[in-house]
Amino acid sequence: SNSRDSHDEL
Amino acid sequence: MNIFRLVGDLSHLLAIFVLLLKIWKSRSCAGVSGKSQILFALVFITRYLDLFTNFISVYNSLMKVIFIASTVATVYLMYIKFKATYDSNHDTFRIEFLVVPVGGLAFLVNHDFTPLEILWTFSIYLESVAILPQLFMISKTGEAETITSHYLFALGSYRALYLLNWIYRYYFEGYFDLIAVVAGCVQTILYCDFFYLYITKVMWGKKLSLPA
Repeated sequence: SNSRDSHDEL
Repeated sequence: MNIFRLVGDLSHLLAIFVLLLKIWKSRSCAGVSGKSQILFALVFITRYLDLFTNFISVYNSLMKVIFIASTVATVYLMYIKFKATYDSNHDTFRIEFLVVPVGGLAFLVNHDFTPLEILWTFSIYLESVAILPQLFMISKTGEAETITSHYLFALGSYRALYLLNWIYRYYFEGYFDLIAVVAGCVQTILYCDFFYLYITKVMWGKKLSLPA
């Protein structure tokens, strides 16, 4: 899990 | 998407619209911290720059646009349209004391040293403390209108629900973002005192007033 995954969150 | 995140997002949306509607209907922004609203506008603008670079879903893009537009609208109502009702004497928190350290921290502690990533990190850190001018204002005046309490409760609940979302995602998706989780914990902890007052007073029909 990289940081990019979090960017689907608001 | 899980239930915690969805309800969290809806709670966030509700908070912003409760505040907008309160200001619009009463034609007044008394008791609301313009400084917190400026910080939230800054949070959304710096976080959602990826609107232009990274498409995730219609839901995602739509929510981002709504969050930016509604918060900018709140700032407009407070500082331009209903400026005469803005209680600036009580809104004295120095926001540079938040923005500068948070900016420095975003440069030092991030996932990736790129402009968009640093701005995203800045936004996450800033969001965690952006409510402080509002809480400071309430502590100065010693009270908050009931509608303002509802706004704060919905806004605080949103990040608390995100914490549940992160626990869920950790167990079921193996997903974990330390920066978001730590900032989310800080953000939720800042509301604890308020949550206590909200549950023990506002939910029982009393106005939120601080003990003298």
